Amino acid sequence: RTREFLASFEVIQAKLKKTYNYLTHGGDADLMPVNNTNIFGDGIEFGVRPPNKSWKMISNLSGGEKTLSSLSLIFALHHYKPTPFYIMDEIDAALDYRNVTIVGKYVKDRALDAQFIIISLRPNMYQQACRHIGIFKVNNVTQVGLLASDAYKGWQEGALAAKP
Amino acid sequence: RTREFLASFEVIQAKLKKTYNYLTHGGDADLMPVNNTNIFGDGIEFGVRPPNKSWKMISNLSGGEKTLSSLSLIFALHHYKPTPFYIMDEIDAALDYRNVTIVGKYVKDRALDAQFIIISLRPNMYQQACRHIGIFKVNNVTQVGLLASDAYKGWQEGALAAKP
Amino acid sequence: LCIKAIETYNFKSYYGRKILGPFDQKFTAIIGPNGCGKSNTIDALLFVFGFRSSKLRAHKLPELIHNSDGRKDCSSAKVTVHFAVMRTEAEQNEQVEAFSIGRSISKSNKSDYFLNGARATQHDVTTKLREHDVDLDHNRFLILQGEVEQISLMKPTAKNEHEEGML
Amino acid sequence: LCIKAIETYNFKSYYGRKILGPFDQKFTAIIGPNGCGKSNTIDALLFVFGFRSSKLRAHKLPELIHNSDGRKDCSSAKVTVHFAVMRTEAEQNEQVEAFSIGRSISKSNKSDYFLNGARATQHDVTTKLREHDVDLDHNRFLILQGEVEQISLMKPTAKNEHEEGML
Ligand SMILES: Nc1ncnc2c1ncn2[C@@H]1O[C@H](COP(=O)(O)OP(=O)(O)OP(=O)(O)O)[C@@H](O)[C@H]1O
Ligand SMILES: Nc1ncnc2c1ncn2[C@@H]1O[C@H](COP(=O)(O)OP(=O)(O)OP(=O)(O)O)[C@@H](O)[C@H]1O
Ligand SMILES: [Mg+2]
Ligand SMILES: [Mg+2]
Repeated sequence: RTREFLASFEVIQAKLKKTYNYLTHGGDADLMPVNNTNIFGDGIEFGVRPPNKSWKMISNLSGGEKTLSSLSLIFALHHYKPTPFYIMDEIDAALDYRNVTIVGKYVKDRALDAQFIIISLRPNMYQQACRHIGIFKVNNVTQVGLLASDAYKGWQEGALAAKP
Repeated sequence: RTREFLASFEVIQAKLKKTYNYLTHGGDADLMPVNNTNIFGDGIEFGVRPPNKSWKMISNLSGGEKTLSSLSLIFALHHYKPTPFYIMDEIDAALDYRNVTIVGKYVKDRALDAQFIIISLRPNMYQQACRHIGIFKVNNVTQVGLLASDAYKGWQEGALAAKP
Repeated sequence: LCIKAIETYNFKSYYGRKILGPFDQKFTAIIGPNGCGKSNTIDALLFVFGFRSSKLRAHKLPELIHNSDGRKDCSSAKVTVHFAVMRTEAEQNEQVEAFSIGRSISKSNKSDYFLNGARATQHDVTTKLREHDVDLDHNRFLILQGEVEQISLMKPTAKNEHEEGML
Repeated sequence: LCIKAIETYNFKSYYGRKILGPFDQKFTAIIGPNGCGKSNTIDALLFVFGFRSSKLRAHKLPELIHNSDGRKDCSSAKVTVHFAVMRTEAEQNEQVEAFSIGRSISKSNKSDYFLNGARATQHDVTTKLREHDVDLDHNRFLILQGEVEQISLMKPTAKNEHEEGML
């Protein structure tokens, strides 16, 4: 049983390194048993080394760095045991523009083996989607519709150019 | 003492309504004693009516709506009892583009009677600042500098056009 | 398995009958201003999956029924999620199966489940979802608003349970 | 009162001596990519104000001393905040007073405070700040990353204390 666990552990660990390396453009990540002689009991620690930085525990990272670590873990687990769809609500809240674009592109690539439904307020993210569902509130009632690709671009420009 | 409390309470309540109305373009807000006969003991409830919506308790609002409610309260309290400066870290994380612009403009107006130092990842917010301090990490060491206005615009375009 | 559309009736801010979709088989983005109802879309999905009201930002299930000035007359809410099972072979997508899962809630807190339109138990619904590999034990498919950062902050032993559960 | 500049020495990600500023009297924005050290700027300010390490995302104060591969030799950290008291009359800004507040921490967890460069007590420092209306009881001047939404979610009795404190 421990052998099975270690086997799957290594698959996930390897995929985690690869995914984190991609999302952070050069960082490294690792899963380490807290206690090598009692893996089941003491659990697994998650550490990362952002590009050009030193190894840190996740708790010492900035908001954006934590977000990238979480997403790497989610995608690594998917590789090991896929789920058919992912529903994500504003996962880009703490990301700078460059990271929003990187994550958006990565989701688009992953969308070949899972369905992604993502809520986002950031154009760099949602402009990478294949389809856009626009939601508006009129008199306290939510209206919803599938946006044609030029309609959604129009919404984005209107939002970006928003005058208070 | 209760009279003093009620007097200041009404000042804050009035300013809260005005501020929330401005930030949300037409919404209404209110502070209500939980128990009119025991104001001190039972506390004060904060409710809002977003534009074109019904009255709600803050706990039922969306992330962006909560953010605007919090900021209205902070600014209302400032009017009653000013502090010399405000330090705010990514207060715009949950705001859509239009609201980021509205809050940014409001901060700029308020900056006449308090000093604002704001960390933001959103151009609609930071492009309203009078001065920009750019922070970059080189080999694990933070470098910091005051950005000339064209330098910061260059950083923004670079970020917005970011290719992964 | 993919989600085709979410049909709602009087659910949270969605007064009357609304259809959210059709969702793209690959990557759909839901966009709109603050407070318009985007996160409520996810709540609709979780409601059908059997999540408890606190996960849907409501204290009790009847709070999920639409309620606003002038529309206090809604006595029930219902959500139906339309799924399709696709097989992808040689770049061709072919629909192998389609089914729907629904759930309703009444003002009196009576909740019913539906499978392909017919009354069913919660167990029928979760079994159907698990058959298609939806991870209802750890909810790995779901990241709610504000939650993404703490996923990596999981306690070491929690990570362990996660992994064991996946074996 | 306004903050002119923040001078740091080996504080968190700021190796060596760095000067953050000069800050605008009205509205300064701090920008930069994820993880570069923006929030650490705020931590530097709070460190000098006497906040405890948990508010600065550290378990113990010595963790605030710069520490990275190849630079494990930093034995202490220090932050000095330079203030100016301005009077605005007829559109003219005139500096009435300038002072600085500093704090250091050593690897052995020894922490010292400084007022205008001379050793002082934490009480001297907080008294000086309170004289200038810095609200150190409720920290109304401060919104940390991720905190803005819960300000409005304060419990009713907490709001009450806030108000009473302000009278
Ligand atoms: N039962 C209900 N009846 C009517 N309106 C409701 C009900 N439950 C929630 N709402 C309203 O739905 C709105 C919240 O919607 P939601 O959380 O989906 O917004 P959002 O689009 O995600 O916004 P944000 O971008 O700020 O996160 C709130 O205004 C809330 O009052
Ligand atoms: N004592 C220390 N020595 C060296 N580096 C440190 C120390 N303490 C924290 N750091 C590093 O500082 C970085 C965090 O900086 P900070 O939180 O200021 O980032 P940020 O610019 O606010 O990012 P974000 O936009 O993601 O919020 C982390 O990479 C962290 O490891
Ligand atoms: Mg939302
Ligand atoms: Mg930060």
